[in-house]
Amino acid sequence: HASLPLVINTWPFGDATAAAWSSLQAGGSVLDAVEKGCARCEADQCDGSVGYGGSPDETGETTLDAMIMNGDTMEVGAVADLRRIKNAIGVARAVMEHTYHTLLVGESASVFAENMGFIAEDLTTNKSRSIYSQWLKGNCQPNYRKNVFPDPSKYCGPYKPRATRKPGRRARRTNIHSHD
Amino acid sequence: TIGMIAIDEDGHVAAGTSTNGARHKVPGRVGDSPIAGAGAYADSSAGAAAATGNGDIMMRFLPSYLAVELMRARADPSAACKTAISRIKRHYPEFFGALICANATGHYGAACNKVPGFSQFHYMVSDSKSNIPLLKSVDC
Repeated sequence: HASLPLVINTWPFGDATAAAWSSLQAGGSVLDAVEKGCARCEADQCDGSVGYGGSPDETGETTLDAMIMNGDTMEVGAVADLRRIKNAIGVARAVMEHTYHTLLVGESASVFAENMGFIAEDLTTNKSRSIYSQWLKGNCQPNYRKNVFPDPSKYCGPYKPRATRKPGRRARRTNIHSHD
Repeated sequence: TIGMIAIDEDGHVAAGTSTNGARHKVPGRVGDSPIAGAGAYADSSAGAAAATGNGDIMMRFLPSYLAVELMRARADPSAACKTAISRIKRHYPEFFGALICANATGHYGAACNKVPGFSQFHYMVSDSKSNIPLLKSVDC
């Protein structure tokens, strides 16, 4: 099945594939195609696992991670823990195009994005608020903390470190809508 | 999360990822997606790969980098993906994750780790034969 050009992406996000393909067909570069495809998914909030209004953290905030890599030059632009900016892949591209760095994170990445002309806005939606309130109602389960007090498998925080550590690794139940 | 690979007619390769991460993560947590070699990797002399799943685990094994290096050593994309997944499975048999791989000539494949609730992985492909996005799947 070798046939170039080619666009391939994880999960059944067909509109993202189509956006990337259209970009290539219109004469865009492979970087343009990846940026357009991922941006489409961010705007569409694919699966709830991409873009604004999904995967709230322990405080209810949605933050975004994105990365783009040029296989010709090995240049990389990436952002992590990006706050208040919807177009994370666009900011990642800007990191690649407008800095000599590879990865910007957190609040500083958001300031960089604003300086590059990206609009700052709330990433919270009714959906993410609902996911968050359900989690609080369910005693903050599932929970990524360990070796803390109170017991994170039963109670919400705030947490303090526990003096004695339990050995071993706990198997986590798979939620196929909660993924990187 | 979306992980995407694009290859043009001249063999130029790019890859990218975008995600809002794991639900209910500890604030400040970052997964594999923005880490080159973990969430995705591209090298036009070999190919590209992109990962999805539990980034806390996957980022420890740089599966995208490994898969690209295996393709450079002439492994076919499906085998490269499988080997990278197996490497993680050896240490974390119940990890949730999948990988897509494509070499610079346009051959592609995918692999995933079977866990309860996840036995088949779906991905999308568009190439000059199809000209439209086609849904593909692989059994884990």
